[in-house]
Amino acid sequence: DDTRAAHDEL
Amino acid sequence: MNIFRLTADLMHLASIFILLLKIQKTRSCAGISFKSQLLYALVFITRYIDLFFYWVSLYNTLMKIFFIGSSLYIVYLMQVKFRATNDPVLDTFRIEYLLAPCALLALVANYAFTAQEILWAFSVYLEAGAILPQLFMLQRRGEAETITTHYLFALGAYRGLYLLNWIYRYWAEGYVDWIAWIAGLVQTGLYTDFFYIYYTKVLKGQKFELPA
Repeated sequence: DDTRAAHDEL
Repeated sequence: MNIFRLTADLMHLASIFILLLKIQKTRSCAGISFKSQLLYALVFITRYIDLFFYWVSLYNTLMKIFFIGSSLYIVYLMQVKFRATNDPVLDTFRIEYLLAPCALLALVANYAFTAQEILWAFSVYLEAGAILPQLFMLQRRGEAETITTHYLFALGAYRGLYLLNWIYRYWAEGYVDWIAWIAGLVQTGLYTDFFYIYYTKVLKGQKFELPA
């Protein structure tokens, strides 16, 4: 979902 | 992926290799705060728990495995293999004063009230302050081995470079992540004094010593 997609960084 | 983020991640990797090198070469973890290392292990476990159910890229997955694995290995080295060189007398920062506020903040300031998002926010807040026991210990010792200062520089530079990455991503993609941004600013800010002394002393070939 959109919220999770924000966490593409380490 | 942009150059700031890649350089930042490489600095983060480098910091861990420098720390491992310091421990293995000197066969000692003197001057390293066990509490900070324990907090980093907790940061990586709580943030990268998504490893099992959220795929970003092979790069992302390998880095997550490396950060979790290396942080646990460092905790093992400090607590088991080189325990005798560990100096808890100087490692006196009260981490409960860090853990409790971060847990509370994660419960109220998160992107969604789900276990995963709360853990993610907690890890970001905790990472911002996880270096405090180490800086506190440095303050008490008044000096540091040069290799330890290189470790701290690489670790501080990593989050500083992420700030540039966020500016770039905002400009290029309209990317916004307030939680990471504010925590990242605080995290980088904590290194200000250290960066200054590193620049004025270590880079000029002198020993890292705090002014009396």
